[in-house]
Amino acid sequence: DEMRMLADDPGVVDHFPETLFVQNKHMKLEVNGTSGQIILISQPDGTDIKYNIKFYYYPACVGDNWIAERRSSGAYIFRPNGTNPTEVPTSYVKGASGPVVDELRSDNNDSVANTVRVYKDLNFIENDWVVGPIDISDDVGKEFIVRYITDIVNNGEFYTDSNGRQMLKRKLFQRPQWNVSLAEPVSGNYYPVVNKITIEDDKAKIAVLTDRSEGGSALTEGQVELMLHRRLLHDDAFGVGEALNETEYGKGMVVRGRHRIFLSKPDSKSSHIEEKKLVLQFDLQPQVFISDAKDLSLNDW
Amino acid sequence: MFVLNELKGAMGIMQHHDAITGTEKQHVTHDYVRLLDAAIEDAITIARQAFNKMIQGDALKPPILSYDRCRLNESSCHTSEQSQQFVVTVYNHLAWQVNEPIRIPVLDGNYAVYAPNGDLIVSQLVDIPEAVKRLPSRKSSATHEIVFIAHLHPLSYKNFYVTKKHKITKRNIDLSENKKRKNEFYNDINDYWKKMNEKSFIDLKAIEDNIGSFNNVYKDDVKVPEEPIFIKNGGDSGRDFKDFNIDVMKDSKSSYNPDTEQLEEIIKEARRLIEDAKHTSARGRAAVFPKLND
Repeated sequence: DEMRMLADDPGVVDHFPETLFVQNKHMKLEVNGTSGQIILISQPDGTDIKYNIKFYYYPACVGDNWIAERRSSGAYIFRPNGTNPTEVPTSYVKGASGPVVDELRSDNNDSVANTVRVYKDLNFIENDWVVGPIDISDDVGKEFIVRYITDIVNNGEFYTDSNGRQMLKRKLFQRPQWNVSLAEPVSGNYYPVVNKITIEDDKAKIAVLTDRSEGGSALTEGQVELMLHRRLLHDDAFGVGEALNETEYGKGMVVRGRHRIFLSKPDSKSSHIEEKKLVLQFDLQPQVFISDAKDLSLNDW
Repeated sequence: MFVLNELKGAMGIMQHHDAITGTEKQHVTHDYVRLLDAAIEDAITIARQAFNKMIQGDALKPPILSYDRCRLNESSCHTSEQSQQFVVTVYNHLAWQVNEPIRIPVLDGNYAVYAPNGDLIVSQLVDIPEAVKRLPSRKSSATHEIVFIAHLHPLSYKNFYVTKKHKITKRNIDLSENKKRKNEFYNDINDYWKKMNEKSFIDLKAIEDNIGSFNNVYKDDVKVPEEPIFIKNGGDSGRDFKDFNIDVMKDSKSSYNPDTEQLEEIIKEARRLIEDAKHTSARGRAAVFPKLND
């Protein structure tokens, strides 16, 4: 609040540079003050990774389900109406800043809000996202995704944890055992992500850790995408018999979740071990219990 | 065991492919939620009993604490929102040490978090994002979250004592640059506050010691002047003076820069004010506290 008050005061506005930063000893995130876009991660060794977080939605396909080409997107089937998702505008401003955590916040007051956190001494970036209620006033079902945009040259290859069993290499429009011809260029390249999806090149590796099972891919070079929330208005005729249209108090359901982004060097064994531990730490988080201590003084405790 | 079996049973049902992928009908979804929530709530009984045994250490005494499960996924917790002091128990079920940020929903205010050894640890109050406050299902008055890093040993639990403080003046600390120095500075303040809390009033020695510690921090950093600058701008209204301020300025251009002689004069004046405060009322003594500004 004080920073905002200072920013409103024309006398001290020159204290605020055009570019914002949040940082700890492991990394520094840079945000363009004009566009509000995250643009860069600088690491202690002096290397930079271009980086951005953007939210999109795929409008859902609608059909009569008689043939595959006329299949609706539904609970079983992710079938977007086109290959280019619609971007949801987001712009970051500086949030809380203190001895434990620095935050960047984005909230378009509509369907997407995101908080980017960098904790002191912790070597990951945390995204606390809130998606929903998804607007269906235009009678179009929508499937929201987030994209982590980097300059990593992954050559269409990415890795997913294969339903929590092992990290498997995925390559766009390819299957390891047979020649494939995909009729669905987006959903045909989506894979289950239980805890982790990664891309890498010779210089850098980025791992996105999820707090729940999601669908994910790397459809565009250097970009990891994960599906966050869906609201659909038609059944896909695979058995459930109803549209995936969940509501709460008469509004579309709102979903809150977190991603942790871990940056490392692809050839670093210690980083590899650290990443594996971080995956489990995020999946099996400490249990927190809170109890009133009205009859227990600090000294007695 | 029968309570645990209820949770095992619910988890068994959740292995159905429709439950995993979300392809069940909506009324089935609601039923799954009902089953799982009831089972988890009942299973908490086991944790509650275990923690109470560990904490009270005497089976004959009634439980001191009653553990609640909070809906931290929507930044909501009835206990921490309503209580002036509460205990946070964190259990690490991994076989290695973890450093995990803990976020506890509270009302706006000033809070102190104590580690199991009684040390005041660094914490931060962060406002809850508006999008979370707008969640349609959320029924909570929490506006902020206390955030601190829990350093947890393998397969262990830790208790943290959180208390609401009525007055605190460590505001205006700009941590947007030079994080390392600022965090050291912040730790010093926390140590200082802890010392302060143990005394009925402040003596000048503590302030001078404190100045010395700041001095050391600043001397390590070549970006600031070797001699730190202190200014005193607190008001003196006789016996009931309200404030005694020490501002540590990092930029000599921005403020009053006393020389050694002036500094001695300030210390002398401060000593007189504090001596004066020793003889005043408890209320007056309570009003004596420093503002430490970076």
